Amino acid sequence: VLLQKNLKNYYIKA
Amino acid sequence: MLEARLEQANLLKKVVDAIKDLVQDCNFDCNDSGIALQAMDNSHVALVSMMLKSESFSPFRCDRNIALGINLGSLTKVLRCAQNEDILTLKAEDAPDVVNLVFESAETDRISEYDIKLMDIDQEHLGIPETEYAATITMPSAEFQRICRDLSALSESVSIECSKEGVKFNCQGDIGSGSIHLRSHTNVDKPELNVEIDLTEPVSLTFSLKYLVNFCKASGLSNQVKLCLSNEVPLLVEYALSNNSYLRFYLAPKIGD
Repeated sequence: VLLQKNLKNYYIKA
Repeated sequence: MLEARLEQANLLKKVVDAIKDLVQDCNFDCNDSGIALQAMDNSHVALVSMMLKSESFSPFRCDRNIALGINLGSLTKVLRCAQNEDILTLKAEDAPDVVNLVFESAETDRISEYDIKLMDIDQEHLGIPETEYAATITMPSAEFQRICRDLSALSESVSIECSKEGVKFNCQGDIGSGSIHLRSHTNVDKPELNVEIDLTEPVSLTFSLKYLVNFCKASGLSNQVKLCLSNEVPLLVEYALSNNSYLRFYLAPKIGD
């Protein structure tokens, strides 16, 4: 199964 | 106050059209450098980042930072009232309840004016660092759109593999599989057909075609699209506009659990 992670896992809150 | 005049309403119409199915309510952040928008889709796997630089407007005036919280469905309704070639002026007070849009026909003396009620939108902003991507592919936006549309008929996902052999878009579905292979290509007469692949290391990533097809609604904004990939980070899909303005989309890759 392939999953997409929430973008918040890659980028920090500004 | 804000006053921003666009030579052609068409630009804003196309931008809003390209993003309205991905994000619904968003803040248009206005300051002296221009008008910016950043919003994630509901599932938080895709992000839209728009920058319309002040140079894209003439004149452009914005004395202080103003966030215009706008429902894109409402904005679409009002932008439909503008002819593509109309001159469009956006206006807002410093603490506005409404944004005012004026459409002027250059050919006739018709001037139409609309106000859209603003919303308070509490939006999360993500800091996206400047990234050195392992592979950057610049290609005709219509070609990318065709690839995404064609492969979405077969599968939900596409793998994008970039190596010194070129770039390969691959999909596997219930009825079978498909793949499209592109190499660097230079067309002197029609540079808009060029394919340029800039690679520092091989990359292979899988993405949801549903989102990519959605991003491709921006194809009318630019002849070329730039895909930036690095292993294990979101894909950047960029449509460059005049005056260093841009419309960018980010998409989280599909990864094994």
